[in-house]
Amino acid sequence: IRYTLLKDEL
Amino acid sequence: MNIFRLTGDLAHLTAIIILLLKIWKTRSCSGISGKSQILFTVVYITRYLDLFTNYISAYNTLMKIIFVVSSLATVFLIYFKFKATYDRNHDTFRMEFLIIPSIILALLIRHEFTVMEVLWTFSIYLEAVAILPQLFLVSKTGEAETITSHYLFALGSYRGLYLLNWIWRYYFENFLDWISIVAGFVQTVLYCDFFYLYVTRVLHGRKLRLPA
Repeated sequence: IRYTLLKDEL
Repeated sequence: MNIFRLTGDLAHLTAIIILLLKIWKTRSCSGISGKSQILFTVVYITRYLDLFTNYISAYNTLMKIIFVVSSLATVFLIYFKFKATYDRNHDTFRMEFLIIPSIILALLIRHEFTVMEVLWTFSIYLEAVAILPQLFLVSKTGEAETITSHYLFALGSYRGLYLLNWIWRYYFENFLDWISIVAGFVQTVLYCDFFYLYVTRVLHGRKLRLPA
């Protein structure tokens, strides 16, 4: 499961 | 980007435009909670600080700027330009009851203990409940103008569509963020009672009036 600190969602 | 996220974003954008147009055309912000609008402004400002640190896409940057600027404009219209029409006697929900628990929760439950990450998490938690002063105002006055109902429907749909987007991203991108999902679920649930009234009344051409 990948979680990214780079937030691409609004 | 998938269809659910795109339609969610467009629903969000539509809600903001409906609200601004309603206030501008009628020269009145009656029936609108200034407190919810202040909370949304706080949400956007704390969440989109990454505008200064990370570039993701032109779409992402543009939408973030639109959300911040339009929410500031809405607050300005309510508290300055059309403040004579603001329902301050009915808009009595205490903002600190939402802000303080959101701060505490963001400090406790977040992915990383950094300023940006805690502020992002705070914005997610605060957004989930930011509509409560508006729903409280509607329940106090017992009714909402039809245009205000459309605004609430578009705004409520947005996070519901994001829930579908997260299901999609889990299956196709192996992406999972429990903080967004749980907060988004709570946010959507808060609108359910309103959704029911909207579908059964407003879509049948009647005004949204709460059952006695």
